[in-house]
Amino acid sequence: AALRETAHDGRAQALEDVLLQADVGLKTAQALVARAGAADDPVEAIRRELRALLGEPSEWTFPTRPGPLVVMIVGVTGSGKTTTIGKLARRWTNEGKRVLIGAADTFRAAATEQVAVWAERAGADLVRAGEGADPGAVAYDATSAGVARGMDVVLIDTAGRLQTARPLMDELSKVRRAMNKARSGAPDEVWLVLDGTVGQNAISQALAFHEATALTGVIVTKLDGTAKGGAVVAVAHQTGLPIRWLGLGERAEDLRPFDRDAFVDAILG
Amino acid sequence: VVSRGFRSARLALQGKAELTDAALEPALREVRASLLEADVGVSVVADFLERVRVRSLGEIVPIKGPGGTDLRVTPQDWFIKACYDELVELMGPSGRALRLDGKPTVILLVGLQGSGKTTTAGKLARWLASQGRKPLLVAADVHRPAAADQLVVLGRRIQVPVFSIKGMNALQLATMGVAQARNVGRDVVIIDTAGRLAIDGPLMEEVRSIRNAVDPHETLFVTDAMIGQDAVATAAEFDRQLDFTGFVMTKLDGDARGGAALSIKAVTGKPILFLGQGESLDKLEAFRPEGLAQRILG
Ligand SMILES: Nc1nc2c(ncn2[C@@H]2O[C@H](COP(=O)(O)OP(=O)(O)OP(=O)(O)O)[C@@H](O)[C@H]2O)c(=O)[nH]1
Ligand SMILES: Nc1nc2c(ncn2[C@@H]2O[C@H](COP(=O)(O)OP(=O)(O)OP(=O)(O)O)[C@@H](O)[C@H]2O)c(=O)[nH]1
Ligand SMILES: [Mg+2]
Ligand SMILES: [Mg+2]
Repeated sequence: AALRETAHDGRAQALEDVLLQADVGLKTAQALVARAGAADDPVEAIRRELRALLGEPSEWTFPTRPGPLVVMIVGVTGSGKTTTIGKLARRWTNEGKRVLIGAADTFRAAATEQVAVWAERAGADLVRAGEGADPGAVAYDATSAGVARGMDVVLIDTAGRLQTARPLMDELSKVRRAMNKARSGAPDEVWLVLDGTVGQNAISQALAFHEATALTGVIVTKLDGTAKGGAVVAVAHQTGLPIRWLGLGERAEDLRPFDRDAFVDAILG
Repeated sequence: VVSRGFRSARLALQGKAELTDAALEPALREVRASLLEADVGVSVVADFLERVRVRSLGEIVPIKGPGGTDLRVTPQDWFIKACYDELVELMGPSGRALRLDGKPTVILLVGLQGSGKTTTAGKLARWLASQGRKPLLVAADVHRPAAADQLVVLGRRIQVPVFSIKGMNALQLATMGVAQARNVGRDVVIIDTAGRLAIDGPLMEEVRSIRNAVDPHETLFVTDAMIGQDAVATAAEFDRQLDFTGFVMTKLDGDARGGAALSIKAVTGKPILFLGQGESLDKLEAFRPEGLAQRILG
């Protein structure tokens, strides 16, 4: 009974619970309910507020300037980076683009074998090195090859790492610099892959990865399950980063451009 | 009202306070915020706090030391201590030993995509080998590209054999793997399976059929420490379909609070057996409740 004080009545508490269960987080949920609680239609008010927190949708289109577009994929262990690279590669080869994947995860067991399967599935070139090779060197080689071969896209896969591992975050900055050496201005995009089932740790991940590699966007995976991915709302709001893609399964075609309004509707059930 | 004021004044003179609803209110809210921030399930938080509130209500606690010295302990501090004790009790006891009396013992690993099953399989194999057991790893993930390669590499690192045959389905691999262990005298079989969603009918059917066929001594649900509210529904569904015997929480070397551990224990009643504390195969610890209770409570 004491806890009801955070919400003005049973209906407000129910709204807060729906938001909390979607991983929106307590501070955000309380702010949303407080602002919308007095409205005639609180659900609609919250819907509008959630959309606002996620920012104006900015459609990402393939750049028209001369390539290659260099994309670096980063994120914590197991979030879905390698699979997402396979999906992006497939999408872009389907669009007639020439794609090259750089297997710069030289650390994890069979990481290169895994991305090699995806490169084959997508019809993409692959640049790889032996296990234990320097990831910066692979990223450099892949970026250079992308330029030399006139590719349209270079996708760089990196090893998963927890944002609290300082030396690994420093390594990521180093890999980024190597890409820039291979082609000035690279990488054009640095996308953080967030596991859709993640809770409040998403914010810590986004802030740390943003600090280490100046992110340009976010990809949220595994939203084909029961998780709602609500932690992404605070991520978008606090970083101002756009959400670019959603991963909705384990097959090459299970990738969709982020649809803000549909995402918000799913949170509100 | 007069008598209540009288009572609290008298208690104050004795350096004591009563844990009333009013006294507990701010502490309840603070702990609720902390647990939710730690990703403990909403309903689990509500049940947990109600439990501790009811237990604490009416308790008389010392807030001043003998001779009126200030203990610097408030009624709220007492409540938080009660929460910690309750958390330790709820999540405990310490990780019980694995059931290893089979010929061979069969351990089946299950869980969502990317939760750390394959790595945990390697860790368990290393753990058991260092205890003088003869483990056999079975690569029964036929879905993820290079999943078998990954397990083979791990097995090589710790000199544990890996049973992996291209072209077999998951059920065949699991059953033949157990048969193989019997044939060559390996006494523990650790079966790695593909990540899957609890709502994926065909894949849940696949892992149910494996469980029915090999009758594991342990079915371990492997979960990532950073999972949020989804842990409640997912663990409940995995448990409903597979009746797992315990769970493992991985990636605790990060700063995720790991509140899902409380959710899963509360919702399924199944014990936490191991904690994954890093990517290398030596980073596995037997579960002890105190550390995780502190981490979750914040
Ligand atoms: N259901 C579902 N599973 C996914 C999705 N994206 C990736 N996965 C699965 O998640 C698991 C991990 O994916 P990976 O691509 O290996 O993840 P990663 O981030 O590269 O992992 P590390 O390199 O080890 O850090 C695999 O089993 C994938 O099939 C998704 O959108 N939905
Ligand atoms: N930091 C850290 N990383 C871990 C831990 N356990 C596993 N990982 C990493 O997390 C990623 C996923 O681990 P996997 O063992 O491939 O996970 P999985 O459950 O087998 O994945 P799927 O088979 O795709 O479902 C890998 O990069 C592992 O090295 C841990 O305790 N700490
Ligand atoms: Mg990967
Ligand atoms: Mg695996």
